[in-house]
Amino acid sequence: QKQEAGQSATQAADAREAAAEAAEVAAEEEEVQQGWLENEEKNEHTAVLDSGLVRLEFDTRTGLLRSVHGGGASARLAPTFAWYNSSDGLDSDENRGQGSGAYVFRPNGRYDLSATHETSAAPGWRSLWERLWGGGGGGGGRVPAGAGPVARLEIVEGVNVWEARQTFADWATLVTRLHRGQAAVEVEWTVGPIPIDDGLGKEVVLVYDSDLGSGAQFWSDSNGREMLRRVRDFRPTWELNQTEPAAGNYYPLTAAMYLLEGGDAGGAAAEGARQLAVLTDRAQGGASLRSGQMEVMLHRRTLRDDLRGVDEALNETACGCRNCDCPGLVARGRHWLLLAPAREAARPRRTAQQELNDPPVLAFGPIPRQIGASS
Amino acid sequence: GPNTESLEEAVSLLQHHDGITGTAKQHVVNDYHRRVHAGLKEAQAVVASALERLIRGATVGGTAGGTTGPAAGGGSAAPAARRLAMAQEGPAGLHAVQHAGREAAAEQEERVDPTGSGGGNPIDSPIPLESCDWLNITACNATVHLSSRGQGMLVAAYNPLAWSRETVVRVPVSTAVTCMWKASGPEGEDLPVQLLPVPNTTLALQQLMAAVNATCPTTFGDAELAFVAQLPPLGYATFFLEPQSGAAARAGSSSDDGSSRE
Repeated sequence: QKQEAGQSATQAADAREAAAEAAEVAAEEEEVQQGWLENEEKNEHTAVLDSGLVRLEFDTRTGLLRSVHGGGASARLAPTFAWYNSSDGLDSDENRGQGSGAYVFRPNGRYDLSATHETSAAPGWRSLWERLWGGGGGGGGRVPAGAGPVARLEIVEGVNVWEARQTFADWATLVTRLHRGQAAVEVEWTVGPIPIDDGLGKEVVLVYDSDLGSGAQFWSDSNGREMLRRVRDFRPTWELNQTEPAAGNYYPLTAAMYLLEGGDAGGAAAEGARQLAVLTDRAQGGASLRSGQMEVMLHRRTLRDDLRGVDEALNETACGCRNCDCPGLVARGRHWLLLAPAREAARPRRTAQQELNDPPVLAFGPIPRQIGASS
Repeated sequence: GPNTESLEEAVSLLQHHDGITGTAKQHVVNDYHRRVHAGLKEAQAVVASALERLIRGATVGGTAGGTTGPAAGGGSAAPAARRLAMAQEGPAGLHAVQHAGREAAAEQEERVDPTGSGGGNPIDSPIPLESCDWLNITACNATVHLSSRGQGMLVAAYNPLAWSRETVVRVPVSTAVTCMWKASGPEGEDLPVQLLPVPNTTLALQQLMAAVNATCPTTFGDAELAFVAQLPPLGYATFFLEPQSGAAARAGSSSDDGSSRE
């Protein structure tokens, strides 16, 4: 009897083990099936740019970048435009009587370019990312039914240069470019003339939404030299009473800013952490108002003087060109994006910063003809 | 001759925080623009003349008979390139470049071989090199004019960094005559070259610029040629872009028109 009891116990254990294994296999299969489904869906609506070093995936339904892969790291990433409504300084409780202008950035709400309603940076605000993909930074990956196109997308491929040309509005376009042999992603932004027929001054920003878990901190350069750690709504040397959730967290960028996943105060990163850097080709303002997100201010057009000394609105219709109905200034510039494992990110970022700062000097001319040369 | 004084003055004036932050009245901003533009134009003439003399100097007794241009960083051009490299390291910056240019020219006179028995034929006249300020909207007087007449062009690229680098160079062209181009490097080696159509936003910018600056001499290209240039540290290299027509084009020159899909 003992033997029989032992045998049945082992049989039962075996049966349990087999059942567990079967359940595991089924779960895996289900996952693979799910993956396939997603991939199927993704492939169908995905345009890929691949330079061999970096791969970008664009969602053709929304026209937005979806993810970047390369340099030993991957991340979800979606650059989009947004604009801040410039305060006019006339409403004492709304903006404490201070308007936006040449000296002052005093926003009165923020709008994604594609949204008709305000998407303020105040608590409870959900980024385009979240609204499109649901869940905190990077969740889901599915485009909810009915999500309309955010940008018109055109892809140009070749042997040296790969481009994704996105038109968000006729005054806000991006060309995202990969170059053969280069790890940086070039983002050429063109903004303007900024429309003001709605009577609102605007400060236009480029928002890089990603799935990096960077928390409340980011790093920005100090005059192009070392990178300084910034923490949202915090000042290291005094007790900050934050009254401007957007403007109060803006810092000057003369060369670069980056997000670091799980970085500590000294900037040391955990194993497997990623770093996403934006390099600028001129001095701009930038901030990280949410975890995983960076924004850089590209162009401004305000309709009132901020009463700080210029005595003019930052409105360039009077730009002194030949005929005064100039539609307004257009600004064009470049950012370079670099994604890398945090522990090796400094070298490529520093090198790219130097190359962006010192581009080759070009000169053009006819091919010289030599005396007696046949061609 | 031209020098860099006015650019230095304009840049020093722009150290004022108003110049950097845009907190100046519009007419003051216009004045900043005017001064920087004038200074930039003069400094560009200095750099172009130095490059031109080096390129011309390098073709006398240069590599492979010197007919296809200098070997940057190698061959007889090396001393000149190195001198340019040394010049760049001097504290005087562009002043030294100007000086190096003069030296190269003097050296060229010395080296011209009156008997004609040495290598390469001297280039008889200066090469009119131009800088282009509006490359970011595919505008360049020199290259668009040459390409619209079906003529080839020389591209000289100077690397101000102290390490060699690989970068994509984009040259505005007109496709009125041909879409097929051939690119060759300093050693005459073939380079893959790609023809990129101009984005719609750039076309719109070109129209805006033409309307606002009616007197602006710059001509706008409808496409760009992009190739990868290898540049030596603190040195220069020259590249040649030649239009292909007829059989050569059919034989499939190395240019690729970059397929576009929406």
